[in-house]
Amino acid sequence: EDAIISGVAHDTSEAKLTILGLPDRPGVAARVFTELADANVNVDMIVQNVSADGRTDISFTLPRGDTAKAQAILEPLLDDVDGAGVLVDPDVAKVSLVGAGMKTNPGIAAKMFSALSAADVNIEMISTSTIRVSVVVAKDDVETAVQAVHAVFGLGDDADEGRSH
Amino acid sequence: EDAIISGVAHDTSEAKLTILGLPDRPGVAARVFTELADANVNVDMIVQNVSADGRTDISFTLPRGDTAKAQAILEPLLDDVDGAGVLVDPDVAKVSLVGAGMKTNPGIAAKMFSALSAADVNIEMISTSTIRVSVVVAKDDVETAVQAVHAVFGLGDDADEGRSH
Ligand SMILES: C[C@@H](O)[C@H](N)C(=O)O
Ligand SMILES: C[C@@H](O)[C@H](N)C(=O)O
Repeated sequence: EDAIISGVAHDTSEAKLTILGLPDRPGVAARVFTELADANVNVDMIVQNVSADGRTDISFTLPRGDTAKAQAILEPLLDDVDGAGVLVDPDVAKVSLVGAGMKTNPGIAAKMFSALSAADVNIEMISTSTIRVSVVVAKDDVETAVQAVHAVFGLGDDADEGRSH
Repeated sequence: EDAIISGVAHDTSEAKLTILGLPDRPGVAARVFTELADANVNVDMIVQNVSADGRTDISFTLPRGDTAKAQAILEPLLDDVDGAGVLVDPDVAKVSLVGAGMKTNPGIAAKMFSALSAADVNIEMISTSTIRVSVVVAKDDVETAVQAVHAVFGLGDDADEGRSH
């Protein structure tokens, strides 16, 4: 299956929130996201990587306007779930390469990451699926990042109308 | 936008590979995935979370048959990219809730995580988008996980025909 690249989506309306040092046992993620859902906090991209010494971080992006509410929910929860802390970074942007068939084409993510590297853009988070490669970068880097990814995939600036992540 | 849940996809053909302790500076992810792409290693779900003390891990899933090749490429690369190590876990499964409009409905991920918690399934990795919530679990837990998620969303077993991640 050849990959079909259709455009680059970007979103600067979100912040990044990280819950540090959560115990890696069943029920912890459920507790965290149930509390957030009950308070109607819109959670977008969730990322958790493997644990080390039985602990791991969970990060997610959310509307910048929801960060105070999310912190007010999560900080009291830390004792209950035995987490180490909550970090909020409001100065981020999400940049996604949108397409299809990316799973069978290993060079797509490499090409995107190389374009960002050449533009000296640091990648803060990565999340992918077969139809999308998303990275979180510093908000100040969003234009550079979008232009660099456009250029390497030969996409015109108009390729992005209405792309959703 | 109401979320539309269409099914649960699962995949037990993949292993999980983690590169530990990578420096968080531009170019590192590009180098890692370019080497893998040049060797034609099919990389599926990539996850990177925020760094701590300037270092972070990158994990990805890949066909179980490619793990030896990937390790042979990455271990010599560790010196160059100043990484701390490579871990491979062949005993994993990917379980994805597939649908649409999930971003605007915070309860979906919470409901899925709660179903896994109640079934005593530990979540090893998380990656989400607006159309999909994917988790990596132990391979032995895949049937329990799929059944638990089916049950909580009221999906019949036949909802999964041909679902892709
Ligand atoms: C860290 C968190 O995901 C935990 N492993 C859980 O299953 O809830
Ligand atoms: C860790 C890795 O993603 C690094 N931040 C990079 O941009 O390549």
